[in-house]
Amino acid sequence: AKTQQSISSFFTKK
Amino acid sequence: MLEARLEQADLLKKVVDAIKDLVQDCNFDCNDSGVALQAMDNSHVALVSMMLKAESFSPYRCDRNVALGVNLTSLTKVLRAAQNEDILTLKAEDAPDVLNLVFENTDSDRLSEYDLKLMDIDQEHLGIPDTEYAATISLPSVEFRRICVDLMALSESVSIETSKDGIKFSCAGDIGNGAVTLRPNTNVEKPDQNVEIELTEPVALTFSLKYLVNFCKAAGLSKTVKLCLSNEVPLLVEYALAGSSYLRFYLAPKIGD
Repeated sequence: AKTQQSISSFFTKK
Repeated sequence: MLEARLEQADLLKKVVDAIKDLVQDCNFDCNDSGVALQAMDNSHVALVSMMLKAESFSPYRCDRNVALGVNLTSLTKVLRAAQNEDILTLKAEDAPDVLNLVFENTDSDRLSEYDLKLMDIDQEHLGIPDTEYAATISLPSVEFRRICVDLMALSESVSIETSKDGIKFSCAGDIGNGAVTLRPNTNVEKPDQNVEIELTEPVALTFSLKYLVNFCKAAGLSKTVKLCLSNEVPLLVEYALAGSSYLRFYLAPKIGD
């Protein structure tokens, strides 16, 4: 099964 | 102080309506370039990014940067008091406790004024890199909504595959499988109906339909929607608004076998 990724893992925290 | 006048309350009503089920409390960040909002949903799967540029307002005045912490359910209650065609003015002091909303109907000389209490919201901001997407698809927003709603009846997830021949949305569920393919098509008389595909390499990604259906609540804001995809990065779903303003949604993919 595919795992839902988290959006924050793709974008850097400011 | 902030003073921002919208010709039609309809725009803000629709934007808030489109995002209120995804995010509850968020900051409206106001500066001299306009009003921006960025917020993740509670599960940190999707990100909403709205920009209402100063040009979308007339007039627009913002002397100091100010973050208006708003509960969107409360804002919805206040906006319900505005007619779609009303002129809407947002006002706030430099360190505000309340957001003042004024609705005017010039035909009937009605003036409504509401103060919405603001909250302190400590929100983390994410830097969204400028991405050269491998595939950019423009299609009618109602078509995209129909596809997402239809496929969600069968499955939680949709695979989106793009090639130069078209874009294919497919799903597999307990009761069976479904797929919708759109080929590029140009209608000179009805450009809103066009399906346009720009592609540098084929893309195949899987996403949660629940979120996509949620994004489609913005369909009333724009006749077309733009989907931007690259392998293994979040999908960008963009609704362009007048005056280069926009409402964007980012959705993290599902990855694995």
